[in-house]
Amino acid sequence: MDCSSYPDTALDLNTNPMELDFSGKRPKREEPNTASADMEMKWPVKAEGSSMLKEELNRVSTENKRLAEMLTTVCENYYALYNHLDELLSRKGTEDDKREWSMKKRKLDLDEFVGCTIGFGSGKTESISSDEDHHHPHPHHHGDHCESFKVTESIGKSKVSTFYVPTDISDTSLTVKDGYQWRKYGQKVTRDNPSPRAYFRCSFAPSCPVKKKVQRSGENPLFLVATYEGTHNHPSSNPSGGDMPSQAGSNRVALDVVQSGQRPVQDKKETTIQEVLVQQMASSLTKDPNFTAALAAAISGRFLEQPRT
Amino acid sequence: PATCPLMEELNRVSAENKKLAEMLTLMCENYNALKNQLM
Repeated sequence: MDCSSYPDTALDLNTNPMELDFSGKRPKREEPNTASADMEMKWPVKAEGSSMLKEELNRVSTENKRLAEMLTTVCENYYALYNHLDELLSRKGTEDDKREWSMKKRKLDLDEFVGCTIGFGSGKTESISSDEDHHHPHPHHHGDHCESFKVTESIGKSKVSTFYVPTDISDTSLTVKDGYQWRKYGQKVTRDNPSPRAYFRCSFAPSCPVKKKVQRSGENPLFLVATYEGTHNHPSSNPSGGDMPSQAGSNRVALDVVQSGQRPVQDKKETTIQEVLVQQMASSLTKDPNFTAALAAAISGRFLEQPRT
Repeated sequence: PATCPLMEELNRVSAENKKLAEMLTLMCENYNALKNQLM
């Protein structure tokens, strides 16, 4: 039999590396080392990635610091301008000017903060109230890590306060925990906002006249807009609960951005912002005789209530 | 695994940055609105 007629069954297991090299094939001899070669390739990649992450983290942290400084500056300027003009008009303006400014300011307070995203952080609040009333009876804090933003205005004797309360986008309950109990009496959809607006009365109604409207912000759906009308004539149903801010807490003004426990680096910046805003707010409030009177009334009310309980 | 804490920190700081930027934008808008109202 002619051997040349057999089919070639060779497996080409050539162990000569030189031949393999020349043929352009990968040397089989090196195959057992492939894994370690890969590891050697991966470690530099990982180290490089880690280095890049650190660089990015440094860059973002620097930017963070710069943003916080800019924010402090802008806040200072804003409140300085606000207080300055308020003071100027209240001193020099005629009655008509004052009325006009009061109207403008009320409109401004309500318009400019609509859909705002300010007040991120650990239950801190910023408040701006009109001349007529600096007393803030409504709680505006509904949890340890929640935040809200408040705008207050007074129309005649009926005080209207608007709170911007962050909420979960998936939460459709329109619930704002504020330490008071409410009865829902209506709901409607408005043309300007696809989310329904819920209407609540204080559970002490009709003796307590306070009403509340809650609607998801049309401009920023991450916030609920809670509008309170009137002043509670009774203490909160949950005065010591976590949902209820302390009286001191309710007067705090802050532009805190995240939970302080997670950001030791940011604490100093936050403190600075808080201090500036607190100082400006305190300065504004202490100049207002109405606020002083309201505070005195609140304190004396507490004293009178204590013997009863 | 060594990059995980770094990544977490980066995500946290980035989120904080975003919030700060939003707040800054808002405050700038408020400031300009106030200025324009009183011009």
